[in-house]
Amino acid sequence: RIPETTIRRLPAYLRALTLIGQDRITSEALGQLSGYSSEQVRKDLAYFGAFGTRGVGYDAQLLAQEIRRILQLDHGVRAVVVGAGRLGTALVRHTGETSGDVVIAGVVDIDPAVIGRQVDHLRVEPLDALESIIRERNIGMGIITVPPQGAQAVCDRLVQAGVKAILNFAPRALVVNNPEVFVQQIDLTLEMQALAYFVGSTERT
Amino acid sequence: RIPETTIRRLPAYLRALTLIGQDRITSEALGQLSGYSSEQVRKDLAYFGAFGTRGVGYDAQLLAQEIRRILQLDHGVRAVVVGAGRLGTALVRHTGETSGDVVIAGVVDIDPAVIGRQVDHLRVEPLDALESIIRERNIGMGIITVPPQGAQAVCDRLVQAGVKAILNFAPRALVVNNPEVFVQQIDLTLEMQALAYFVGSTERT
Ligand SMILES: NC(=O)c1ccc[n+]([C@@H]2O[C@H](COP(=O)([O-])OP(=O)(O)OC[C@H]3O[C@@H](n4cnc5c(N)ncnc54)[C@H](O)[C@@H]3O)[C@@H](O)[C@H]2O)c1
Ligand SMILES: NC(=O)c1ccc[n+]([C@@H]2O[C@H](COP(=O)([O-])OP(=O)(O)OC[C@H]3O[C@@H](n4cnc5c(N)ncnc54)[C@H](O)[C@@H]3O)[C@@H](O)[C@H]2O)c1
Repeated sequence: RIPETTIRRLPAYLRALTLIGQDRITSEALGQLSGYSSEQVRKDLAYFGAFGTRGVGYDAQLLAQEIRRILQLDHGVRAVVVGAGRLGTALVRHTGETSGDVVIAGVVDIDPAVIGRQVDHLRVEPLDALESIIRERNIGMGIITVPPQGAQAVCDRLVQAGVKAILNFAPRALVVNNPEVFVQQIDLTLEMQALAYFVGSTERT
Repeated sequence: RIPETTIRRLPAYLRALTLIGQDRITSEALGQLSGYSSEQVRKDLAYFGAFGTRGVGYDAQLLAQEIRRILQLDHGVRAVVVGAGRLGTALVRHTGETSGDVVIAGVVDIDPAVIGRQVDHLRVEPLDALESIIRERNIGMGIITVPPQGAQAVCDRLVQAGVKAILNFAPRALVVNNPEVFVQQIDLTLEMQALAYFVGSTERT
């Protein structure tokens, strides 16, 4: 089995492979484009038997196909966004514009003033329709963009309705008792904090 | 010198340390909370001479202080958001609510209908004021949340005005010729793709 930490890096490699448009790529170039060291790249790819030729690198086409197969992207994954506020709407629009493998197949909200609004290719539906949307559109992923106090209840409904992965933006640690459901917490302020170091070390006097 | 990949993980350790509120923490617990393996945690912390006691772990207070010092967070880093649309506004509000070390000290836009709007503790100012905002408020970081076609020009102005770090959300690879400026590209669709694996492997039949 491929370790989870390797799986988490694969989309960045895939994104780099689709950007370069060349036939072959070295682990140095793949590392440079995706933000990892060339040793890390070689180690990760070796897990699924992808070995480059010294000095020539990997076949970019084959590698991308292999990563898509491992990430099961060829099935196409469908997601629902819960909370059609600023962040939720920005995400639906952005995902619609970027050609990715995750398709947002529904967006719901509790505010009557927001329900019925058109966002990209979707219309905002009421939260009450969440379970039937997940069942009828074969949705496997939930994306939570509601205020923190509503996040746990939304999470419970998503798990109950059978989603297998949750991307949570609300600043609230979610409790999930089902080991088959994977929850990923996102906090963009962490990204800012990581960058703070690069500001500090050359701080203008 | 501490490797950049280690620096990038420190905010997640710091976030975990502030969440737990205990006196001591083991590398296993720190890894569990921050999403890294306990070996990775031990290796990272050893770079700056933090060694835990076998079975007892690390002093959580001292460790948090040490990480803040390394990340230069005690100086407090100030950022400006360019593009007060849905994503930019959501970020300003969220950063204002979450106690973090990066302070958003300004937000600018080009749309007259948006300029003057109140967002959290700030009022949206015109893009033309960008350079004087950066100089007068000692801003070291720029956050780009404009549409892709405007991103490179905004980036050039930020670099020219002296910022040292840029967080870019626009789906456009930025070109920066100044080696002292660090650019971090953010793509939330990559997070969705990484999660797709966890949906696929237990896909409902
Ligand atoms: N993790 C990050 O880095 C990050 C960045 C920005 C915002 N956020 C967070 O994302 C969340 C949304 O931010 P925003 O700026 O879009 O807020 P917003 O107020 O613009 O949008 C919230 C939306 O959720 C809806 N809602 C509330 N409770 C609901 C429920 N139980 N079910 C369905 N819909 C519900 C509201 O009607 C509203 O439309 C907040 O929790 C915020 O802190 C996180
Ligand atoms: N990286 C990600 O994961 C992610 C997620 C969501 C959105 N996005 C991207 O973020 C960007 C913003 O998305 P949004 O939904 O907030 O869009 P939006 O249209 O709601 O907001 C864009 C704002 O930028 C302003 N603007 C345009 N050109 C400008 C310039 N040159 N200088 C200053 N302000 C300018 C507009 O007036 C508007 O207020 C888009 O490029 C989108 O693709 C990225």
